[in-house]
Amino acid sequence: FHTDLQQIRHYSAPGDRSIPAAKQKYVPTSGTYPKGFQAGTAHAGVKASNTKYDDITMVVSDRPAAAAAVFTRNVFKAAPVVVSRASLSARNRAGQGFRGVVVNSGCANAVTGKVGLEHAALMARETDKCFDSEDPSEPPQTLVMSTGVIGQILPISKITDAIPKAHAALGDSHDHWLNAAKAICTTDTFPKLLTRTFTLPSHPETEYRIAGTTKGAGMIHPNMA
Amino acid sequence: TLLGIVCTDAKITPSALDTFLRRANRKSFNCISIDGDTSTNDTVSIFANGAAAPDSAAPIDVEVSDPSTSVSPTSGSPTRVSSKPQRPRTTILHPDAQAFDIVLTKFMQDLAQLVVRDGEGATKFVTIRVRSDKSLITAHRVAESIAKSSLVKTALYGKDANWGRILCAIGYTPGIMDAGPRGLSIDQVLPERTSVSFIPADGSAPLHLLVQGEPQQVDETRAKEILEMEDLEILVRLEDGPVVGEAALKRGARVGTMTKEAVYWTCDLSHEYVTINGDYRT
Repeated sequence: FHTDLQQIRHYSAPGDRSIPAAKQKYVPTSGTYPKGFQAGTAHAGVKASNTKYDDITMVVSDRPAAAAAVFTRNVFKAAPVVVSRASLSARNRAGQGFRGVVVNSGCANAVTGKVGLEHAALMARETDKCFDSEDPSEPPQTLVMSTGVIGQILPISKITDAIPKAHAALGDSHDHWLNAAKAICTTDTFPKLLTRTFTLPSHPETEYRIAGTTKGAGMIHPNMA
Repeated sequence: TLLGIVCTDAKITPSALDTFLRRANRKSFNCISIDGDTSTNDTVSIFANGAAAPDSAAPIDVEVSDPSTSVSPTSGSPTRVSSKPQRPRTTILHPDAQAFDIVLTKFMQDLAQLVVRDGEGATKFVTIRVRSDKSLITAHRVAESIAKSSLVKTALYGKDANWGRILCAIGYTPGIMDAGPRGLSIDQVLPERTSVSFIPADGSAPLHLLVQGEPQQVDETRAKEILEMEDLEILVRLEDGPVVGEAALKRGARVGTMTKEAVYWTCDLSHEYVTINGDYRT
């Protein structure tokens, strides 16, 4: 064998997280966002190498909202999947609404055992506290998501410190939503954010809005239910 | 990992929201593939707070019907038709529900396509459209098999019109390759009844690669032109309905079929994918 280490190429995301020119067209410069929702972000440094960019995202409603979710059918469900699914099931059965979702990027909190479940639940509880409505006897009214490296323990204190900061940064402008779309990214090269308006036949004079953000670039073959 | 957050200010019941999300997900995020790996964390959530709805507006709801009962056409009273437990079926009847169902499905398809466009190292956005005479499940599985094929995806990256790899991926689709007497009834996918074409994104004429199992004279220059484009569609026609002989036709056998169509979105596979994922953890 001839082994040539020069063949090994190492990946490094652009230091300034610049968006490739070919992808710029997919990033909106404005949007029409649904009433009563706000987005906020903060820097926690979940991944030690991230010293600069926000990696905690919060999207919340100013009132209890109906909620639903689909989750991976992978048998090794990550802790936030387990915790969010349980919260949804319990609160929807009790007819209780949700206030929103908190997301960290940089660490997936997957295959992390009991401590991972505790961390995911703590993220939800700490976000609930921001709404002055934390009640440990009730299931959390915040869903939790994590994305990043599998098999590593969350630096939970960094995250719980950042959650109030993300709440303090909430806003309903396009920039707030775009920052939220950026903060959930991992190897994504551009933030994914869409908005639409629509009407319904029973009230054609009323304009409704829908906004959504998504992330994903690798390990993508969803099979959710 | 795929994550998604969708928010609307429409007023919707939680159970209806769950139904809308599951229906839309089946036609959007569950129809994309970048590298064939299903994450431990994939989650898409949706919230509806009703903030834009007039006070008088009733929340959008859907009707759930119990398939274990049916209405007798003579008496009009429910009659139990099966003792087997069955999943309740959801029927979307209300015009508001139908409208929101369409809005959400299209919206989530648009979001899902953005993910594919950002596939690690991807240079192409590929739509795989499969038409079956028999089954949506067959069409979906065949589309998924093509979308997961590393060799199809590297050929697309190399701008090589290698339709043989597409046929190969169709042929090992679970349920086709394994079909037996008790297997899925999709064993009529036959090479001699399968056609494959490239549909250019610019609306120009399709490039037929294989027609009913017969390879076509491919204009390599035209193929290269099509494969240079960022967007490409692969159309597969299975013609897997029942084979009706002439004698049966004379006896009045019906050959009409309702074509089922599945669509999958994927990207090509490049050197950059390996570079990104060779040291992701570190």
